Amino acid sequence: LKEKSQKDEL
Amino acid sequence: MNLFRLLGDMTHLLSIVVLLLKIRTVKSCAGISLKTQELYVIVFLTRYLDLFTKYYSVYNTAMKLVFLGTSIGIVWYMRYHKVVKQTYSKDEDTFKHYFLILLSIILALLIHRAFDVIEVLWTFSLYLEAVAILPQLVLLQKSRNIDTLTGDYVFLLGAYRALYILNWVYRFLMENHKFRWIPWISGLVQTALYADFFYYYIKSWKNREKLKLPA
Repeated sequence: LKEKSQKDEL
Repeated sequence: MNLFRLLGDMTHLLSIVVLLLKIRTVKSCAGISLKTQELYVIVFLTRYLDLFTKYYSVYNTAMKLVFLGTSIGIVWYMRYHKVVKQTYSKDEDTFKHYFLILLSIILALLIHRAFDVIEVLWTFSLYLEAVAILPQLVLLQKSRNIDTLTGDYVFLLGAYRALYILNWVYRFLMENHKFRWIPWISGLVQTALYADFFYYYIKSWKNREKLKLPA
């Protein structure tokens, strides 16, 4: 399960 | 990546293009708050530390480098470029921005998801970004003459955050994302700070008048 954090945002 | 997120990033990028256009072609930074620009450098430096630890995509890395490079470049122009620095509205750029840094540090030490260096700095960057526009808004209120590029710059910067909220709603509803208190509340606060500015910006645009904020 891939982590659903918001760190892939800018 | 959903459309709102992409539009948000593009608006953010466009705001920087507009500001650089003003600085590089008009050779002026009148009405632009150096304090806000310096806060953005701190925001990007503390948020993008994961450039060294985690890879997401070419897009993600490229955008981070662009935001870091342009924000540092803008501060350099405003501080050191021999023509541009003379146009800086220094006497009106009076907001005590150190206070915002201090407040964000305290808040990040108290409220975070995990207590490690990268996580606390990431949280700090969200809190600081939320309030970083304040010196700029105060400067605009003091400016008797807000030129079109400056108005457009601030509008695009606000639009970016508003689009990010739509992006979060989309991710929550369509991509099974959990509710994230820290980025959501910070983002909502950040967008709310623009409410007054949006109102006068849209009003001046509708009436084809020059933008002016009430003192």
